[in-house]
Amino acid sequence: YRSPLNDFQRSEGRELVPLKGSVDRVRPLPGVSLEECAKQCSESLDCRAFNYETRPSVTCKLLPWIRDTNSAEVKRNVNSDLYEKKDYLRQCTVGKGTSYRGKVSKTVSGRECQQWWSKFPHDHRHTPSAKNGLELNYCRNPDGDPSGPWCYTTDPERRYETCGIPRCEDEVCMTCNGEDYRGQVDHTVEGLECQRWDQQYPHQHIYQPEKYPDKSLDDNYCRNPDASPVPWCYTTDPKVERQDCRISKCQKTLKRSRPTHTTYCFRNRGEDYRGKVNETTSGIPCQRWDAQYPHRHPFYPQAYECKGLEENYCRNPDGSEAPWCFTSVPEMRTAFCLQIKRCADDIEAEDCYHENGKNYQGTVRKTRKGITCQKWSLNTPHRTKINPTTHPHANLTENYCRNPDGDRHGPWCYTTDHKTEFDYCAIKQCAGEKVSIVEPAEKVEFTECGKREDRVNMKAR
Amino acid sequence: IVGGMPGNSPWTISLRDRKGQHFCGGSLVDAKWVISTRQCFSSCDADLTGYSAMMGTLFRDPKEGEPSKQNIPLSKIVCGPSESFLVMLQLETPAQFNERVSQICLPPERFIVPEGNTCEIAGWGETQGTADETVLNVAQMPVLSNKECNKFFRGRVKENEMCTAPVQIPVGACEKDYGGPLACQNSDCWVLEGVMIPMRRCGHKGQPNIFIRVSVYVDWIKKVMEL
Repeated sequence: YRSPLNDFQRSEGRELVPLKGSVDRVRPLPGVSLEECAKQCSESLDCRAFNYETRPSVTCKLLPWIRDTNSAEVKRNVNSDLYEKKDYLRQCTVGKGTSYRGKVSKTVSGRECQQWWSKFPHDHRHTPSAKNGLELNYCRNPDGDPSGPWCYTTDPERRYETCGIPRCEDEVCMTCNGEDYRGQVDHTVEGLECQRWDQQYPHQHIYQPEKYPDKSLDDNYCRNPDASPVPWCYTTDPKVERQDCRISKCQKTLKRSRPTHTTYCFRNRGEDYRGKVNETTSGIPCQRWDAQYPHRHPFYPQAYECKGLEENYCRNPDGSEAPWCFTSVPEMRTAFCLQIKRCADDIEAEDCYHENGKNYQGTVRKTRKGITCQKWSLNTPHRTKINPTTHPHANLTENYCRNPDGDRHGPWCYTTDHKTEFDYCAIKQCAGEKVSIVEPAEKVEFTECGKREDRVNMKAR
Repeated sequence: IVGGMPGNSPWTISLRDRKGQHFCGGSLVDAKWVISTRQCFSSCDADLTGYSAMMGTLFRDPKEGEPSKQNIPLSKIVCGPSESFLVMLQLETPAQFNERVSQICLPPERFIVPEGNTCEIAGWGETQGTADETVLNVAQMPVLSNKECNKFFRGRVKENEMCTAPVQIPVGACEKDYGGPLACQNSDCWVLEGVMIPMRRCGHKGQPNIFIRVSVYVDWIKKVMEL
């Protein structure tokens, strides 16, 4: 069940372009499937990467290089994905490092390595071949030395020495429970190889990388997208669905309250909320985090030391929408604590307007979130339906906040943020001007919406 | 919903997180737009990749092949005026209307529902043991004027909020119903008059329920859809 793609690191929307004079070494294979392309590259001694192009036609291009200033550069190309052999990219070792193909050429004490083809200053019996990777004077481990890649040194006094290349599990350490871990370990604690996150076999799963863009579900590297105690992966063994990975913990830093922690309100998802609210929105007391009754759970405070799982306070250890807790009611497992206020994210008002701000002629040009307004006369980033041509008397100058359509919620503008077409401005209604915003009932007729078929209970004969 | 009964509300949608779990309610006000509450989302520019709106089913966790079910990814979030606590959510593709999925009317701008009108709330949230939690529950409740409602809440109910009258059994919105509709019937059309917001008690007997008054924000809702 192992995919040949497991040997490769994917770069989406990229292609590797050879520098001048090397194009003839590219081997194109038209109409080959992605997996077959990976297999061909894995089996070819000369192949180190491949471009997989989908347009104008499916083409697999086997390449004898990886990204390198001397031979090839990576370029954007929406019609191509680049796959490079991990062994050539990694700056750490897997196991004893016999597959290491990196470019370190100095030993741990700083001595220059001797070229493998050379027998001087040290004579030896390791002959370079296409298979063993004894290239130039790069550190290698052709004899499976337990201390990892090594080389003969150019120092006549020192025959050989280890290169001190870190093991992948030590190269990048993890903090807390490793949700931010972005290292290159791709094997589990028991040595099983990880399944690629972008594949659904041998195990089907919900963690498709495109659904979780902030979790970096790259290739088949160990990650922690579900707030587990440590990074993990699905395995390529059909009998073992998922397993934890062994990754070293970072040295402890001084414990102090992070400046982002809040106590009276919460920001974003409330992962940094450290207040003492201990009831759900509807007033049900929370279960203590260190208790397993009435609900059994995996959030042991000692396993999640960065998450502030004290007492029975509302917290968000798993990236939910807001702080939550296990409830003290057996029938209700978890509930949000939405009664905790969100910290105000509107910036301070910079001016005030009268009535609905239709006559506002000030120079505020920022939205309530602090985003700069788009010029009324421009059509970028948003195409304007309201502009100086459609509303010639509204004084739509520059990018000043205005209220050309008489919006009852105040002056607004199109914004320079491509995700936000328009928003209200950092201006408040002037003090003492509150007028009633509602009107008494009147008869209104609707024609198209709000219809439903209500089934009437028919009595049986 | 506390004190509700299994029922039909074709404009009530279930908001689903990346794991496909229901976390809040919402109302379909257009084939491409859902209205819900700000409290259900982490920010006004939250990354909605993997989030979706489920509709066309009465079940909270419908089976894989349920034919009428529609699960449409969310593509955009737009926050309402700050005091509204409303959000508009754009659907990646338009909802297909049928007997199980339909849009609800918006009220006229600044319209006040007369006291005594009977409206209903619907959702897949907690029932606190009063009903079957695996299906959509609906509860009916009469409207209470803000003047009367303020007698219970010492003047804290604002004009952009509306209330339903207290009843002597527990009835009301509860966890995971928030964002869903308070729908009122006008002749044979249903109108979205209120949006459920988090309350400190679920269906507290003898206490009114408070909702965001949608009619105050109809101009903003139409503007979002138009611009």
